[in-house]
Parts: sequence; C-alpha cells; structure tokens
Amino acid sequence: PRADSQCLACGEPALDLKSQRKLLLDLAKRSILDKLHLSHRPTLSRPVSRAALRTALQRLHGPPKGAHPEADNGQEYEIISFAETGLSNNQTRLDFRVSSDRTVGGMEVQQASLMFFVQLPPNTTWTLKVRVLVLGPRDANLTLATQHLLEVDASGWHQLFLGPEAQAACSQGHLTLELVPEGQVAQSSVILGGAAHRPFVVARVRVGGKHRVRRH
Amino acid sequence: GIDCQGGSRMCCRQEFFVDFREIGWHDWIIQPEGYAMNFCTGQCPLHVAGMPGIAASFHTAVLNLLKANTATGTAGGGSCCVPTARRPLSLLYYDRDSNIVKTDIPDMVVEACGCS
Repeated sequence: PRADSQCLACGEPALDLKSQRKLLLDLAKRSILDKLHLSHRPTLSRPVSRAALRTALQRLHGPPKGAHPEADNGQEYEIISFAETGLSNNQTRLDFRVSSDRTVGGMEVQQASLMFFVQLPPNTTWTLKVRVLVLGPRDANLTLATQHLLEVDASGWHQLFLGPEAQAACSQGHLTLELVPEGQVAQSSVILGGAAHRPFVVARVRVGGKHRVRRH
Repeated sequence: GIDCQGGSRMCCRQEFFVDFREIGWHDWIIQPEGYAMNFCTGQCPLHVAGMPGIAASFHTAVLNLLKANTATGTAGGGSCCVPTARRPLSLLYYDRDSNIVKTDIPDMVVEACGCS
C-alpha cells in the first residue's frame, strides 16, 4: 500500500512493504523456534551425509498413529541419532547424543530402537549381545544397566527395540551401547563405517503433555 | 473463507510464503522448503460479524444479539478478523547434535479467516 495509507486491521499508518516483509519474516522465525522449544536456530556440529540421511529416512515412520498432541498439549517428535563409534577390546561402542534441546517441559522417550547393518558370510548365524551402559548417579563411569541377546542370520538392516533403561538414558540426552559378538564371527561383520550404513537410534519422544501437568 | 485480493478491506486471508533458503534456514530444515505463514487481516463491520468461515446460524445469532443490544442503545462489542481453520506444519530438521528430528506443529498454517 502507499506510504500514507492505513493498516486495514488496526487503522495505524501502514508500514512500507520492505519493513512489513522484514517484520513478517522475523515473526515467522520466532513462531517456528518457539514451537520447537528452541531459543535460536541450531548450528550443526557434525554434518550428516546425504547417504546416511536417505537411509535413515527410509526407516522413519509417519507420525505415531492416534497421536493427538493437542489432546494433552504435548508435542510428539521422532528423533534419529547417528552413532559415534569406537572399538575397545573387541567390543564396539556406540555413543548417541539425543540432545535435550527440547528441555522445556522435559522430554519423555516413549520408544527407542537401534538400527544396525550386518554383512554376514552365507549360511551363518551370529549371536550378538547388546549391552546398555549408563552413567552412575555420582561417578563418571559407565555401568551396565541391562543387556539384550539377539541372533542374526541374514545380512542387511536389523532393528532392536531397547527397553526402559535405554529410554531413560535417552531422556537424559546420552545413550551408550556396546555390541559384543559371541562365537567366532569376526567383529568386522557389523558394518559401522560407510556413510550409508551408520548405526542409528530412532527415539519417539513426547515433550510437555499431561503427565507434566499432573506432576505440577 | 476469502483470500485477500488487491485492496480488499474486508476480513480475508493474506497468503505469505517464507522460503527457508531466502532466510538462510535451508541448511538445518530438511523439509519442507518453506512455511506458509498466512494471516488474517481486514475489517469486520458489525453487520458481517460471524461471517465467512463460521456457520450461518452463528451469524444469525450474532445479528439477533446486535439488534437486541442496539435496541437498548448499547452497541455490541467489536468483531475481529480471526483464523477459523488451521492445519499443522510437518517439519524435518537437524538439531544441534545433528540428529534428524521429525515433528508436526499443530495449528501453524492458517487456512481460512472469518469475523468473530
């Protein structure tokens, strides 16, 4: 509108188009960051390769069925966290940082599962122990919280649903898993390297919501 | 609801698309490419209170209320141009630890406007 015109809604002198656009863009940024419980836009610490992104998204499901975030004003998130991997005495250690950006109202992890890729020789069955390690309340050492045993008899992606101990660790923002192969199959069977085969955890998270209201 | 065209002064929905590349957010927001931050603007004279986007019966009820009020000399309260239909915004983005996050933010996109 012309500089001397009035705002249609409130009758104040209208802004010139350039100022109006800047105001609206700032409003859009603020609105999105507030709804994501972020104080400012994230600066990426470790870029994720397109191959890893594509692989992971093929496994990301749609929004949880029947989820009605408005029902108790909680908001549902699905988070994919790629592992930082390390090897220590023939055991593979996977570290995940499920960041607690969404600290407003607290994070409740409702489900967590590990996705990893295995390349096995033909007609081989491989037993894998997955140990969940957590930080003790007072010390900085990792202690065993629980472990899962699973048999793998085919190459490809495998999913292991993790229990409440791992979910609690994710809620605290940091999860450590140890993959301990049983039997003679070499550790190198679990493909950790390679952008398209990085292990990752998928966590279904709710922020805010009814249980917080009860707690208050 | 009605979309704003030209210099329409009545209550309508103004479309406003925010391109994430234009604001330098395309590196951390994976999908979608932008956000339709539509908003409601325009005037709501009393004879259209309760109009577009709200059931006609509501409009009739409001008019009857106004007739009753103006009969006793007190004019009814103002009517505002507000969203009457909204939908969620689905976002796929990287958080500060480069995790991939998917979430639906409810009521983020205004689909229609009407007079309260």
